Amino acid sequence: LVNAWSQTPTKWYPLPIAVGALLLVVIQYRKRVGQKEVYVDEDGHEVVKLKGPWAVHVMGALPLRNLSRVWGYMNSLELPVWFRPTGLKVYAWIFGCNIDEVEKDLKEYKSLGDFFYRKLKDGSRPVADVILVSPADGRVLHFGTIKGGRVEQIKGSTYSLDALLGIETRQSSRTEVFFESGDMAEADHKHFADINGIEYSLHELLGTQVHNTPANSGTSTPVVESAPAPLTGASELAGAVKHGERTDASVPQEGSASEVVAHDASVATQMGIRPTLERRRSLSTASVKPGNALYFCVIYLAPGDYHRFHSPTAWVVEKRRHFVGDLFSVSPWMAKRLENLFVLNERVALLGRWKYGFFGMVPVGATNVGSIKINFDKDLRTNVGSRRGHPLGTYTEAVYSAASPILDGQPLLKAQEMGGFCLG
Amino acid sequence: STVVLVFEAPTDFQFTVRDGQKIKVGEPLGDV
Repeated sequence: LVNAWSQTPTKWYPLPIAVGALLLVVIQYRKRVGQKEVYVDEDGHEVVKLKGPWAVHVMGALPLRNLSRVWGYMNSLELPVWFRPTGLKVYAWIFGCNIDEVEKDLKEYKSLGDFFYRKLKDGSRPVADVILVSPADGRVLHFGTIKGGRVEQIKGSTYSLDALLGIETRQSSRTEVFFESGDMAEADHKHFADINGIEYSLHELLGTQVHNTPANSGTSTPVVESAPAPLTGASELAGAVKHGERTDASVPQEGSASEVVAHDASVATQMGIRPTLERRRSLSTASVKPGNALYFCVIYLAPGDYHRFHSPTAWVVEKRRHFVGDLFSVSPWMAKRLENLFVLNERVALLGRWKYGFFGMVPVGATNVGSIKINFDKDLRTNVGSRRGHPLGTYTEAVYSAASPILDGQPLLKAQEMGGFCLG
Repeated sequence: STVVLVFEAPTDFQFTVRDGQKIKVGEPLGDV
């Protein structure tokens, strides 16, 4: 090889011009593919559009939400008792469910939807002694860090916050949720990628609301700061739920105020989370603390998987943002092809904090599982009504301050069941 | 369906999973 390399004479041939031109075309084309196609509305905001091969556009034209509701209805039909063991075993065999760990006898599941939302036997999911555990059964699609706006491992396209949320964040004097507006510029670049380089802006996924945006701007959902709800009955809370208003959706704890405070204080100590005043500052003026970084992880739940999700760590959920969206399939095949899947689909962004700072968990619905349930949020209804009245990126928000006055949010311990996905 | 986690953690946080790995509730995802 050394001889061949060193002794072979080098001969130069003129490239035919056509080949050279073809090379330039290929280089140009690849450069263009690498660029982000930007659709802007009349105000110059980027609007996230359905982008991808023709199959994606075909899916986009389907009435996915209605299909999902029909699917849910079909799966809620009661099965005859004699048929349940056989039918559910066939379902389990097709989708690879482990029937041995199911909590109840198969005869007790009235419908397929009931079986889909099954509980598991106690002890079937031991919890590892680490700070972060998996919140669900499934497959790790992707994980990584968000550093300076770029995901370390994968290139990708980015989404503009302004375009997707339709909020003039640049002029906003204050961003209420996570970052000071100064950080917003930095936060704009907080992106992460789900599959093979498809990137999202942190804010597009979790939503950002400018506190002083006038309600009639039509560009955002007005948010009203509601005082923490006193320990009242659920009906009063239910009454407070209106579109576009922030409300306190948590169910207040039972017991006297002093008992609740004592309990919360012990929970706070156990979780390593400081009391509210500290939190308030941390949430509204938080940027990533020195020595910390932002991470993300995406877990895909296949149809046969156990579909209840649990708390991945000890944290406090302070609010949730329900984004009404489409219900594209979130299978790895689709996630590879539909660029902005997670910010198009219906999702519930649960936002809060853990001992290291910000913590967010976003269950994202899909065509067959359009309903997302949160155990401590009785008012949440997903996949209801049409999406027309909810421009992309707007959300209804609820806070959970009534659940724990001291922690100003719903405390969750590691592996505690939080809710789940239901068919339809 | 999908669950996305976004969180702040110390820079010495390490994921203990691989892309495409099957995982169950309670199994380790990462640690410092």
